[in-house]
Amino acid sequence: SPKQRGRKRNRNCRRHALYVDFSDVGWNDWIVAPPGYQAFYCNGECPFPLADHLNSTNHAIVQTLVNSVNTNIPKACCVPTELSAISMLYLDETDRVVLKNYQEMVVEGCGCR
Amino acid sequence: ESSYASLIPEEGKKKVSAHNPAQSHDLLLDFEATLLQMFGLQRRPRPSDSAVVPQYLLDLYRLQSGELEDAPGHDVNFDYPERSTSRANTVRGFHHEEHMEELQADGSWPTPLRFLFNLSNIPEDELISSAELRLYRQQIDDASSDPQHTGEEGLHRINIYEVLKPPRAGQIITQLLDTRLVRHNSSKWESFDVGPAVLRWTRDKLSNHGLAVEVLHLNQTPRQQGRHVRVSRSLHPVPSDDWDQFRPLLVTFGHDGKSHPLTRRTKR
Repeated sequence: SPKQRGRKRNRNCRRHALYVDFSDVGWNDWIVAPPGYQAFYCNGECPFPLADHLNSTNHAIVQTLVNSVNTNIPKACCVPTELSAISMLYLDETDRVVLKNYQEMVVEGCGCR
Repeated sequence: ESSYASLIPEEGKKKVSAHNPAQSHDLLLDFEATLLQMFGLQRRPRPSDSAVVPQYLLDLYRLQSGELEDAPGHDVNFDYPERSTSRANTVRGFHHEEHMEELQADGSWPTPLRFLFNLSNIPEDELISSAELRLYRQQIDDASSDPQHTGEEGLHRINIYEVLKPPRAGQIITQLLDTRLVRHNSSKWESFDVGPAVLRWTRDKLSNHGLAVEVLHLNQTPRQQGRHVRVSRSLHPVPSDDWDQFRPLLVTFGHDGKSHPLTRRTKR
């Protein structure tokens, strides 16, 4: 049913919103800008290498594939596959202002690896 | 990457239960450690109340991050330094060590005026590619301020020197870095290229004896001396509390090899 299918989709690996608010954690005294940023993170299941519903197909090739999976191999992980940078303006330990570009701060995409 | 990419350690993805403050505190400490490590900071900065954020660096951040696209009201009176930022991922602002300003024996201000900048907090692995000295010019309202006026009255020459040796008996050995002729009928920031000197101090490890600024009013009327360019707190005729925002600012552009340059980004 659509409802059931909706629930299944939500469990799979995907990107989840996560806003890091620097004032919430008391860092806005040294981080001048931005006040926070959308970091996102990856979470969810990786029904890899074969999706479970394939098991219901009785075609010989599919059955061979499904039953030849070595169960000792660990499941794939849900990790960031694409990341982007943000720039930040902050005060360092000597009260001097620094504008710096930081790589891999925002998760743009997730995947099973 | 995984430690950088998902800034929130694994525990962060589980619901941090409210009745377990210790867990959320540990989580934040982990997150803070990850962030500080990325910033290359040993410990969390504790800025003092006297810390000043120069408007120029705030505007640079807004231009670079695309924030100004959303806030058209805020006008920025300079062009984004594309050339400098295309080779840098780190911009640092420095004010001069004001306590080291030296008066002459008779109590007057030496000219040129010497500025010492402490660049010791620039990390070893950060390669400086360019640097600018920014001076603020305050408009002088007098007859020569009339834009149509073309006489010499309103003209000032600003010379920027590198100090090559420690001053001795009031004498300083300098070499000219940049010069500009300006008319005192407008207020604005002037940017001077001091990259060659800063690269000698940082990359070539030569001694940093500071920079020297000389402002000459062309027809030498003493009345105008020291009034147009804001080079010292006490030189300014009207003591004002905006000195922190209008004092000379040295800006360095460097790259530590850890991320892309600060090219302008359109707002996502």
